[in-house]
Amino acid sequence: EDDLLIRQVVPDAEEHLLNAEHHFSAFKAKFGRTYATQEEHDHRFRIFKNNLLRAKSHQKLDPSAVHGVTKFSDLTPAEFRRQFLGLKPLLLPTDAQKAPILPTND
Amino acid sequence: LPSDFDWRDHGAVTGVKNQGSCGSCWSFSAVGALEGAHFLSTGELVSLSEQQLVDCDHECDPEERGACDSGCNGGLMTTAFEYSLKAGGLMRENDYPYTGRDRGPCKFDKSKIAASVANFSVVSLDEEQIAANLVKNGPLAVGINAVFMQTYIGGVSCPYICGKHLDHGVLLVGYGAGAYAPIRLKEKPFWIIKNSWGESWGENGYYKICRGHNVCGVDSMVSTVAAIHTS
Repeated sequence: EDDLLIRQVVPDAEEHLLNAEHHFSAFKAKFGRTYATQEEHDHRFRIFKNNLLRAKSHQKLDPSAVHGVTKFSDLTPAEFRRQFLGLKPLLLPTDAQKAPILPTND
Repeated sequence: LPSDFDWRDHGAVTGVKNQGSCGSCWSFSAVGALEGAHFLSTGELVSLSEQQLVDCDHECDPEERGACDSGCNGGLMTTAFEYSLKAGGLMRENDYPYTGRDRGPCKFDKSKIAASVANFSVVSLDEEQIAANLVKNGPLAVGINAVFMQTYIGGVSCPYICGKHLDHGVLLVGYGAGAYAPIRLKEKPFWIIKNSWGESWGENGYYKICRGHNVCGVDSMVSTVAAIHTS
């Protein structure tokens, strides 16, 4: 039901994330991540696994793009927003000058 | 309008930058738009300073109490243009390099202004007008909902559901007529967006998002800037 060409043959549950530890090791090596304590490492690994599931969910919702492990994969959505976004929650000011309407034919 | 257009092919876009762990996307978006406008007015591509905005721009929206540009804690592209207009312009990146940290003193040197804003305006929520303004005036500062960008690797992003709440400032540099969407079995037109998370993210630092439905709010906060020649 998910894909016209590929049939999933493994279950969806989190424990069946194939080689999550291997992916996490590759992620740490690729992006140079080190963690100060074992607790921090384990915490980031849990977040990483959640983000693998999020990437999979995004892939289903956004099939024309490729989603997967990125340099943000050990961050929670809140940490990601706080550290890497930053647009103030405001619509355009009502008194802003509006661009003139341009011709778009020919 | 041409069916495909990309300001990178015309030399109006500097290399992909990296904002680091700092909520300064708004400054990269505004600076990218001014870099493009400066190129159009002078023929010279100059990398301009985001750190000047981070350190010196505390411009507030007159209608919204507390909505002020505040370095790594966020800001708005239109107020950044307003600051640039009032300050006289922006310095070169080399003269005021990016550190990704705020609360530093403002080191703006008016004698080293490299590009100045003539005026700026907002573009209507109409994709044909956005494309026309892009082609005529240069890269545009736009807001977007970045929820799908955390896991994005490549391709044309066209999520079935995406919030319209804007939380990230980026630069619209072009558009394409179509890219193959395997599930939808059709060609989909897309916008080409320059991000500020370094070249290791996305497609060498760029993001493609489909056109036509204000996906992730990409059409709803678009601004254009014009530059005057100063140096």
